[in-house]
Amino acid sequence: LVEARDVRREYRLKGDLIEAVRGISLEVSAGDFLAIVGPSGSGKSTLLHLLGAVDSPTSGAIYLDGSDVTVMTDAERARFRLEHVGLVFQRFHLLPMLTALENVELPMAEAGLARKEREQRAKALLTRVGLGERLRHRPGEISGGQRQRVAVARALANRPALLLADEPTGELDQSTSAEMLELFQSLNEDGTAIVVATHDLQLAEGARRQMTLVDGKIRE
Amino acid sequence: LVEARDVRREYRLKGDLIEAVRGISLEVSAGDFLAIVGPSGSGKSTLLHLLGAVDSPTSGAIYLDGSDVTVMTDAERARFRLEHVGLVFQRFHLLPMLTALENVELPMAEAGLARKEREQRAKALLTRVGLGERLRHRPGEISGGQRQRVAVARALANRPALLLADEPTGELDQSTSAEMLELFQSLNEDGTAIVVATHDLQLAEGARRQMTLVDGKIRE
Ligand SMILES: Nc1ncnc2c1ncn2[C@@H]1O[C@H](COP(=O)(O)OP(=O)(O)OP(=O)(O)O)[C@@H](O)[C@H]1O
Ligand SMILES: Nc1ncnc2c1ncn2[C@@H]1O[C@H](COP(=O)(O)OP(=O)(O)OP(=O)(O)O)[C@@H](O)[C@H]1O
Ligand SMILES: [Mg+2]
Ligand SMILES: [Mg+2]
Repeated sequence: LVEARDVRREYRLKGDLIEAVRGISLEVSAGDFLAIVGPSGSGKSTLLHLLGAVDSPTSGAIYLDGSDVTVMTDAERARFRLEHVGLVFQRFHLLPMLTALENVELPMAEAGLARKEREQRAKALLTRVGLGERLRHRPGEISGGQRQRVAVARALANRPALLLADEPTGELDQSTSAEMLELFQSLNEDGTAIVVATHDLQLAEGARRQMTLVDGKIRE
Repeated sequence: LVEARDVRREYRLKGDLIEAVRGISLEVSAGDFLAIVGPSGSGKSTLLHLLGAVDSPTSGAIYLDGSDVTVMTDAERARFRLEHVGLVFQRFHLLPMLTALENVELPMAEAGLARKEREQRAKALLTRVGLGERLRHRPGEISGGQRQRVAVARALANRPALLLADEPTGELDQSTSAEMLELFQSLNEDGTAIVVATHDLQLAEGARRQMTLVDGKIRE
């Protein structure tokens, strides 16, 4: 489904070379549920962005469904992501001028789904994450944990084959986090491949397999 | 140091009335270390914003050092906050165009501290939260957990008598969170009063006392 082959991601900042990801290879197959753990700054977000093709590696290759992403055009990559990949960003990136409902509908509209169906599906997704009472609120009119849940609902908008979630429970209390894990497990049982980067040990243990990142490398 | 007397905070959103905080009274004295826990959406951030006088209650009163904040002018409130209150926001609110060092120096500059001293103190604070190697990076050039730590360092810029921290470990792994707790305990032993809103049970248990919020009210 998605594969990274010896990927590196470097940043040059004035004199310094920062190696955020230093030669990582991994494969995610259909039905997989992988949790990536590791200290703050170890490269988890960078790796997730490479897997989701929202960032390009300095060297190495990323394959989406067998195709090398570098041979795809920007438009093809965007189309692939829209239809098959759901991304929950660590910073959420919700649109502040749109309501929760509109934020979740947006990828559906981009994928060409009819208005009535978008509204129904968006409502169902938001209700599923406990936000049925906050549909018409904008991101600035809800709590941090509520915003996080809108971001999760939006990632699921087009029923992706692959869900990439960066710290999806960072703002949630124990009981709401447990509900998020149950949602992920249920999606995974229905066929969604899931990769989460997380500090939440409950969530990591609820995945099918775990991988530890330290200083940009996978610890064996 | 700070006192809330029967404070309420309501929002009107189209037809709905949302009671984020429904009649809360509490006192924070010098040397206090209070952890406020509760489900996502229960009113923790709202309460912290009221205590820090960055938001006004719909009814009830907030007293800072014995003075009712509503009788202070905006300038007096801002001055009081600058000199005595450190706020770590759930959304950090770092300035994206400034480096980590400049972000931490900013409140010091506003308080009139000389350039050389600002730089020294900001360096020391960032080193203390493990970011000695990221001084010249901008918020967009570091990880989520690193941004969170810059926000904590900035809140401590003017050695506040009162630290109000909203989810200060939400993006941190276990070991970095433990370091954050140690920092807070050490500040508290040196006289800083601390109120944290948190989902991190380790942090909550490391405080001197805990309070649970549910639906805008304190659970006895
Ligand atoms: N634009 C950038 N320029 C330079 N360095 C960067 C940039 N973005 C990230 N980094 C560095 O790359 C490393 C990995 O960052 P990344 O965001 O992947 O970490 P993370 O594991 O997600 O951390 P956290 O758990 O705190 O979210 C960090 O040391 C960070 O400072
Ligand atoms: N501007 C607003 N307009 C309407 N309702 C709001 C607004 N801001 C917050 N709320 C609501 O007030 C309630 C309390 O929000 P608050 O941010 O204080 O919760 P919280 O306990 O900090 O949650 P979390 O743990 O998710 O950060 C929530 O139900 C939220 O939807
Ligand atoms: Mg990250
Ligand atoms: Mg909050």
